[in-house]
Amino acid sequence: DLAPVSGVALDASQSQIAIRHVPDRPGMAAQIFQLLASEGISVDMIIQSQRRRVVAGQTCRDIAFSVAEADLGRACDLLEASRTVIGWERLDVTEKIAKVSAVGKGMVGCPGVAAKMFAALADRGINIQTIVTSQIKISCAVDRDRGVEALQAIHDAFGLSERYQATSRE
Amino acid sequence: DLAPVSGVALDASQSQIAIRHVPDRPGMAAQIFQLLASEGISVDMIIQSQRRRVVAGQTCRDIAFSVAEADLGRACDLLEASRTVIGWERLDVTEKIAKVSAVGKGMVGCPGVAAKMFAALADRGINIQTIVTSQIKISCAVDRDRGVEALQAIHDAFGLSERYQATSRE
Ligand SMILES: C[C@@H](O)[C@H](N)C(=O)O
Ligand SMILES: C[C@@H](O)[C@H](N)C(=O)O
Repeated sequence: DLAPVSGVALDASQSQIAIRHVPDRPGMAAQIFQLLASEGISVDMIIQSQRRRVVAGQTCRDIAFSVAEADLGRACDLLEASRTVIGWERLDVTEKIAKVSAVGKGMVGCPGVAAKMFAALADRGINIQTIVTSQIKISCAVDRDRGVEALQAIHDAFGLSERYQATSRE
Repeated sequence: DLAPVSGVALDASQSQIAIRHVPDRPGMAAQIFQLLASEGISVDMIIQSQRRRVVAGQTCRDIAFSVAEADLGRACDLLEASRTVIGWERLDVTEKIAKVSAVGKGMVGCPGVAAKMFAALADRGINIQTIVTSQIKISCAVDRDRGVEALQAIHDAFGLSERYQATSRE
């Protein structure tokens, strides 16, 4: 099936954690995610943009990721305990997000699919909080209370047939 | 093939553009990517983290993405022409990145795969510039001149057999 978008999905059970000002040197990301993995916490949508900031002479970057809302407390506790070891500055938490995604093998090299998905959300006045894409999948985080509407908007924009059942886990 | 990682890939022909301080209201992301799509410019790895900044009373977010290096000039020209219409502040360009990826259907819900990939890069002293993940794929941008070494490090870390030929396009 080489349609640009063959399916849409909604996961309305995630939270997002952003770790501000992680020292930008090799090994920091590995330590953070080894810590979470060692406690069996699965992470989704890891986002580190290339923006750097210098804080007290140290170059830093922010690393954000999503977890199941049920794991949020445990993840924050683990990270807090690692604060001095790793040297990050603070955690910003968004407790309730809705992750909406469009997937399709046909979207590779097909400019315009992401724009169409973003426009479908814009037309309903839904603000995009985060974006993360791969070559065959586009995911956005939006307000939890707009999740179902966002899914419907994307579903309609790509003309998916009524038969399609959106799953909550991609 | 449900191995956590069944393949690795390197794309050493991309550039990265970060658009700083895009007004955080519905429609902005759609306009930016419609503009690029209308000129046939394919984008990869769109990254928008949830970090917001207030600039002159307007809440803004940064949006970064990668393009083929061959499209960099055209993409920047198009964006520059849209600056007042959309209202973003500045472009930060990284002309030469190497995107290394690990893919595998088995990584869903398998904590530790991302940590292992990040550790493989850390062990070689390779700094991670950006990270973007989906449930079955993890991609990092590193220095272009460390791309092949990064690919080798990840390939070895996941014990992929010699038979595997890394493609430059996933
Ligand atoms: C910030 C973090 O990603 C760091 N650059 C690392 O390589 O681990
Ligand atoms: C910043 C941009 O993503 C904006 N929030 C939008 O929805 O388009």
